[in-house]
Amino acid sequence: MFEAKMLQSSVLKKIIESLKDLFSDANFDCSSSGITLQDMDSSHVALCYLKLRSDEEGFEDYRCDRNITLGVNLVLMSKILKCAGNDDVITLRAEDEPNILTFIFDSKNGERVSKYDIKLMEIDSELLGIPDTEYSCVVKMPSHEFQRICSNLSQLGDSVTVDCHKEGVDFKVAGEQGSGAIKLKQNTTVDKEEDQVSVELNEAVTQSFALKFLCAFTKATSLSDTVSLSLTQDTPIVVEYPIAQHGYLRFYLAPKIEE
Amino acid sequence: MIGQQKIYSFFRVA
Repeated sequence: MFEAKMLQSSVLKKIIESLKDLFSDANFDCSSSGITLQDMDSSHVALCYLKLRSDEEGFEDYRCDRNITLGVNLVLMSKILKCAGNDDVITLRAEDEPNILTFIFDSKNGERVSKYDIKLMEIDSELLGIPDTEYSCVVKMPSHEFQRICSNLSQLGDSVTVDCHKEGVDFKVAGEQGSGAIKLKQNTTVDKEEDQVSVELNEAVTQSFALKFLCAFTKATSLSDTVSLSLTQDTPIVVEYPIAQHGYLRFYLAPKIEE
Repeated sequence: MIGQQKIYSFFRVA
């Protein structure tokens, strides 16, 4: 039996909304330590990795007697989650050898209980081994700032060059009709930590990425006030949104490399 | 010529 009771349905709603356009079908891997989801987009350029830890405060109850994989169509899941109020407590439930995933939405005042079942799918997806590595550069910034940068630069071109150096980080785009550049200086003196821009640098990195994917990742902006970008030359960028009281959502994007 | 890399070429298959 698997049963996870999440205090805030809005968190799951935001997660699924941010994933469903790039990753339409995905396996939720449930174990006693929590829920993980890893999925590649259909062009095999981007990867998402979600981790919701069972021992964090976001779960009121969590039970998983044996490891199970729940193959779900995320577009359908998003439709079901739209039936939940933002303040509803949401319970996910499945049997040990499940064909069905059950969603139960309890309203805050306890007056309304809704139950929805969806059919699970057999999804044949290849799990990739993502190594824990030190990155040459880790940039932390307000998530809305990163969203704005991606959205602004995507007006002019398809790829952005991210240039991390000790003073800060530069984002540059060069298209057929024009070019643009946004310089972000390191700023760790502002009062609120979530408004800071910080750059941890071991080695300078200059790398190009497809803006289409970065813009898609920023659909997760409402999950977190901050986002971190981890870069190493000639390896995928990691865009991480922490999820308070649960874990994190990471996106990996393969670089564009001179061939 | 800049080419888009594939994500799986960076991570070994688990």
